[in-house]
Amino acid sequence: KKKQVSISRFFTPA
Amino acid sequence: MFEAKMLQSSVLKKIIESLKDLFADANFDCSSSGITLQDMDSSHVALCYLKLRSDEEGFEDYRCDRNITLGVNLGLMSKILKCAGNDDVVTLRAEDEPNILTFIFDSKNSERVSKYDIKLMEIDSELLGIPDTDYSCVVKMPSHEFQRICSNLSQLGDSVTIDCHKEGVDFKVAGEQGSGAIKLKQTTSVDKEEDQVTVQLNEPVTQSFALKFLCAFTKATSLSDTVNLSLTQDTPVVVEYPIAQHGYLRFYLAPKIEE
Repeated sequence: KKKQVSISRFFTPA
Repeated sequence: MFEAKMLQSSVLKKIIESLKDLFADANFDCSSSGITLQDMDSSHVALCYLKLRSDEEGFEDYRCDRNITLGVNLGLMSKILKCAGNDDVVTLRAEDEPNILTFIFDSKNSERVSKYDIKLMEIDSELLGIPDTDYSCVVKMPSHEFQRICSNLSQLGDSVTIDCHKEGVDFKVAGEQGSGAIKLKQTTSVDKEEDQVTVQLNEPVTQSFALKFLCAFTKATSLSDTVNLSLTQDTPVVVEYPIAQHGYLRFYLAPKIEE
């Protein structure tokens, strides 16, 4: 089963 | 003082219409180089990034004496922009420490000038650093084609699998009641550049995404004849709509990953 992940996992705070 | 005079209010209308359903409140960050807006949707799955460059031809005048952030409710901004005619010139104006954003709409024949003020909001949002990376695959296609694919496939399921390979790109949906697949081949013999499908492939990618968000992104279709999809395995897809004479609107969508 595929799970939706959060976008913030991929980008770090600027 | 911040003052930006945009020749086409229709461009700003289209931008806000395409954002307001996913992104309720957003900060417009204004500097001498232009206007940017970055925002995450409430579920933190999608991110938008708008860039309007001050040195592009879409601005007739642009002045920004110091960097300011304009926190705006996009639903309200959409209502205000509906008061503008499509051919109106729109001027955005704010003081250096603003509480208010002013919209001035000038009709083409200069016979009608309207002015609206809206109160600004304090929006606490964390800016994310988006690195410039090389993607494994970049698909360029007509924006209306992408809109049609998302709309068609969303009737059968919640997620689409995008499969980029050297022959082209496949979009597949598998739902409880049925499944669907659309294959797009690279076109070489199309007259108009905006009708072409091109696939720049460094590595094949197969990745699933929520159709709900992709369908929402396609509200930006009227901004651009073409859309660029940039993909790398297990990273967010970038859906980019170039905005002529201004810059671009990009949407980032986190993938669905096998757990």
